[in-house]
Amino acid sequence: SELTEKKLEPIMNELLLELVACDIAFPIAEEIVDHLKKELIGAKVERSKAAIRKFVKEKLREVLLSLLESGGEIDLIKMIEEKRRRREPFVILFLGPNGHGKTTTIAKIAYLLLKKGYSVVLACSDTFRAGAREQLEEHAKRLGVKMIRHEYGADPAAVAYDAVMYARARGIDVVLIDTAGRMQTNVNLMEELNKIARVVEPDLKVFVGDALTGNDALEQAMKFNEYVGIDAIVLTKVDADAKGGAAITIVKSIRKPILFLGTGQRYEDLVPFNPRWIIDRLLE
Amino acid sequence: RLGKALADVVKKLSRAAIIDRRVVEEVVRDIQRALLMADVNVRLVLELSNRIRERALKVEVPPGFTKKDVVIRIIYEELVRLLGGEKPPRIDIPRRRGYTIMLVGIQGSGKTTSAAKLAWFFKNRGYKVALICADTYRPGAHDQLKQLAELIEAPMYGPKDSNSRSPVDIALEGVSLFKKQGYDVIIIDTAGRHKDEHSLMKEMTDIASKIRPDEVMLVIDATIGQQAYSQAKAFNEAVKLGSIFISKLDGSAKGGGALSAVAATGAVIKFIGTGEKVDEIELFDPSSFVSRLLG
Ligand SMILES: Nc1nc2c(ncn2[C@@H]2O[C@H](COP(=O)(O)OP(=O)(O)OP(=O)(O)O)[C@@H](O)[C@H]2O)c(=O)[nH]1
Ligand SMILES: Nc1nc2c(ncn2[C@@H]2O[C@H](COP(=O)(O)OP(=O)(O)OP(=O)(O)O)[C@@H](O)[C@H]2O)c(=O)[nH]1
Ligand SMILES: [Mg+2]
Ligand SMILES: [Mg+2]
Repeated sequence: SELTEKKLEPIMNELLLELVACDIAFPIAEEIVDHLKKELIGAKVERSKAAIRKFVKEKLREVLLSLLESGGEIDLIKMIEEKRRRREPFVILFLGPNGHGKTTTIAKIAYLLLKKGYSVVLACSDTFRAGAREQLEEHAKRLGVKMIRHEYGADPAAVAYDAVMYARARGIDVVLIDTAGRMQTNVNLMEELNKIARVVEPDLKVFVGDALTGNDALEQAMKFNEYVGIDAIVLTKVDADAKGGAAITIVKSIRKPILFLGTGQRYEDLVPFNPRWIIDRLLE
Repeated sequence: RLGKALADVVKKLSRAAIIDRRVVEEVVRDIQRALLMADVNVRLVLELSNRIRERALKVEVPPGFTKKDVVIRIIYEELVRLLGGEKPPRIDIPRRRGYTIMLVGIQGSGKTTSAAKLAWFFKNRGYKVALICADTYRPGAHDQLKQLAELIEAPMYGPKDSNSRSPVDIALEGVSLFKKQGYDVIIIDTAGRHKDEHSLMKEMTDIASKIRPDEVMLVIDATIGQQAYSQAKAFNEAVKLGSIFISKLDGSAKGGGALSAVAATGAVIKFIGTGEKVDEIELFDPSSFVSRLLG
């Protein structure tokens, strides 16, 4: 029989709550359900509840997959190689909210690049937070890479600039710039971030977000993208039983690719993003 | 956005002749939307809406009030009731008893910063306060708390070579040292962990059973979403949670996850963090939290 709007109403209401329970921001969940409803109206499905449920789930999977793929893809190694051929360092600026995993993610990416044979230098542009320098310094020591730093209170843009100059002079392949956590609602800090980006002109601006974040992920992604621009995303703490809805929220709102997922606190706990993996978690 | 949701509710109510079933349903839907956007747990939102719906349908509008006043009041009361009442928490800690507060929470939630804030808060009220760094995992954890402790001029215990020592031993040594030295409040910072890191959860249980803290305080990030309920529940099963500190409320997040954590554990929200600086801490105020939640 045919799926009517009336028949779909209760199913869509239930689905909305299920998507929200997976940490998809409410307005995004509403958009997904509306889109799905349009796709489903008029479809011929056998009458049983189970069959309808199965059909809706399949359609949802398609919608979510195309949503995650709409962010595009970035081949990080290819981009690094291109700059390397031109004898220029590839500069990545890491940004995002407080405590969501920037510094740890930088260490993980440095580890990954070192394993692939690239040389790396770290820049500690978090000149504000207590212990920020010592934290990144410890990672640099463990990885055997150089870290550029200034005193606490120094201009973060100056540290980043020094690191890029250092990399150019020594022929280092990749510069990873760590910045202080900040709220997208703090205009001064967003302007500070903007200044770092203007001075250094990074090849990639990477937003590091926490998979446990709820509705604020929407605000974070949109505002950071609006103020500074986001080229790619890393989503951390996926191992904390996060259903992964934040991935949907962020990609849907700013249409940028997720590069990696953080799956733990060790250097090895970084996996290349695979949309099907997130969708399987969401739909289980 | 939440302010608009409530304004719409108010408009619908003032246009309706009585609080009939259809109007109540619309109101409940609008409130559900507001609470879900504030990150309150889905199941909790459904339970709350059932209670609000039940009360709104049988309530009488007293003379001099509009039905909108009555329903708004019901919503407000149900939320405040969840938080344990309208009165702000009492923070009177007995002196000279080495009152120990152990901070726990998910990675990056704000424990170390909040430990320093609590120390500042109590120092300001004339207490002798000391800090213990029992985080032996995070690179720079010792330096981070040490720098904050120096900033507020409070002593900190935590061996520099902590990566080779057990957090249980460090916590035990620190507590007995500071109790002997007559400190009023001893605050213990621990490493971040989540419910699926079983050995870390066990370690947290071990630390608590060894030092027997007077209070275990869960630090929760205001931006946390639907996982707040199950994470808080798991923490509570590993160590009895006495209180909650909501960090990062200076952003745009409403902190609905904290509401879920209270519902899951019965712990009392005592403090909120309103910035990165050590003095950006406030006593929790249930009614302003609820009005911010609803916009
Ligand atoms: N379980 C888990 N923990 C993580 C992951 N990524 C980071 N962490 C932890 O999260 C905490 C915060 O990480 P940081 O790297 O300091 O975060 P940050 O964004 O640099 O923090 P600020 O600089 O203070 O804004 C640390 O305890 C990390 O070990 C992850 O993928 N899984
Ligand atoms: N804006 C804001 N930032 C905060 C607040 N509380 C903590 N932070 C920031 O959040 C980040 C993480 O804080 P930490 O104190 O390192 O968190 P933690 O829980 O000790 O982290 P782990 O030890 O790695 O689990 C830091 O950048 C802090 O400055 C707050 O109330 N407001
Ligand atoms: Mg950092
Ligand atoms: Mg800490």
